[in-house]
Amino acid sequence: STIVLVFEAPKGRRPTMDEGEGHEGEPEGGLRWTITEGQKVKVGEALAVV
Amino acid sequence: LNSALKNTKIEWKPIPIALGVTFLGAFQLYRIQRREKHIQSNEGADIPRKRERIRPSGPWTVQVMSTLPLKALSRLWGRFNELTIPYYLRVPGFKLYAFIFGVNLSEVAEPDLHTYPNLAAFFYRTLKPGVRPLDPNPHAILSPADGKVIQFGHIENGEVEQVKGVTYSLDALLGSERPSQNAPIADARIGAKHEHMKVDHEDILRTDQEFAKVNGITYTLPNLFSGPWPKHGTPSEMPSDQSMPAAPSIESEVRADLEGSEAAGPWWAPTSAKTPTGLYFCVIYLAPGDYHRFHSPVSWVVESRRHFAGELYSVSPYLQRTLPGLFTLNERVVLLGRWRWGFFSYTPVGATNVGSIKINFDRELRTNSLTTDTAADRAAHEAAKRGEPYSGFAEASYVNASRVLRGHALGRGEEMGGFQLG
Repeated sequence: STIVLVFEAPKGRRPTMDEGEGHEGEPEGGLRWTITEGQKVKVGEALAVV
Repeated sequence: LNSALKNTKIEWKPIPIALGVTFLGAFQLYRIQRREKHIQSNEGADIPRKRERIRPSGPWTVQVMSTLPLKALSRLWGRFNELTIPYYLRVPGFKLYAFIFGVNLSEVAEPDLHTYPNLAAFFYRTLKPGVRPLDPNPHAILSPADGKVIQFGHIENGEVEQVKGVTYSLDALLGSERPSQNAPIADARIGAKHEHMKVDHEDILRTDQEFAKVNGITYTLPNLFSGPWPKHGTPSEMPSDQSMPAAPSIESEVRADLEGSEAAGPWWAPTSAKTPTGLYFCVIYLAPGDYHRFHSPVSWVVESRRHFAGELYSVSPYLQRTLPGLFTLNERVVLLGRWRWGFFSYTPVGATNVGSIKINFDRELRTNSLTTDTAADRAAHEAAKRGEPYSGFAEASYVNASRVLRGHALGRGEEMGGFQLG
């Protein structure tokens, strides 16, 4: 059996040149996954953080 | 005859598996041909066409599997596992099962394994309170079940990557049409608790923030939608008096967002215009030894469900790799709703051994049932009468569960249902 979740969540935002000290970095804010493929998870563990 | 019966030696020999599979395949081929003939003879008549079985493409193993009567086998498997096991065989039997499939017996709620009369009951076991603590971060999306993360990521152009580059569309998984406003109302009651909630909904409009009082516990909109509150700040910032009309404003915000987005793009496309959002997906596979009840990953409102009475292929990682669009072929229940960031869907997909999907707040739902086909046929007939194409699923709405929320509210980590054998 399988469970498929499809959901809407905020997109990460890339810092602008002014905010990012002169270069564009990784997206900040938005959804951040805390899992890896093939990882075993239990009910209640975090999959992602918004 | 008497002497022949008495004196003839009977030797029992197992039928080779390949021969059995060939025989079943030939029988299924015969059934398909007979059905095709029947459909052809009925063409042009008033009777709506039944759901046509989709022939999957893939290696020979998939082709052989597609000829097997998987749903019948699944039902037979379910019946077999409901047979009562002799009392003294239960503990060794369940321990053997636990050893083979890696069940942690120390977590099982009922320590005396004798109390499970059969494997079906043991399979649908509950766990001891506290063995699955929820992540303390209120902004975390929780794992809905025990299992293995097969795939996760961002959805581009409405396509979900299954495994190893195989993609399928959201339209195929969830249905291509927006949930119908005229869908029949599902019987969403699950017991006295929700009966009370239903009655107390009359108070919602009067008490603003509080929307239900059940057994002395007050449910409020902030604790339903934990996390940032779109307009009025975080829940902790919400004033405690009852002067703020929170419920109507949230409802109107969500509704305005939804209405504004109806014209443009697919129905499942991001709805909120205030925050840039995207669509994300995550696939969790439950192995046979896992705890098979599933829970709500976030606080959200389920507005409707779609029951796709498809096939029941195995959903093992091997088949997920080799059978394209597996999740769109199998029987599944698509729960559609919204959470604080917009669209939210939750789809338990059945498999050959676990074809029965149970949703706690939906007493009408019957999956992997002989009556399912009848319901689908009835839905097809009704769609034909209205002059609409049949969408391939039976839809029901939970709008009656709460007039304000227009759906069934689920808390973070709340048990939603489970998979049962057969």
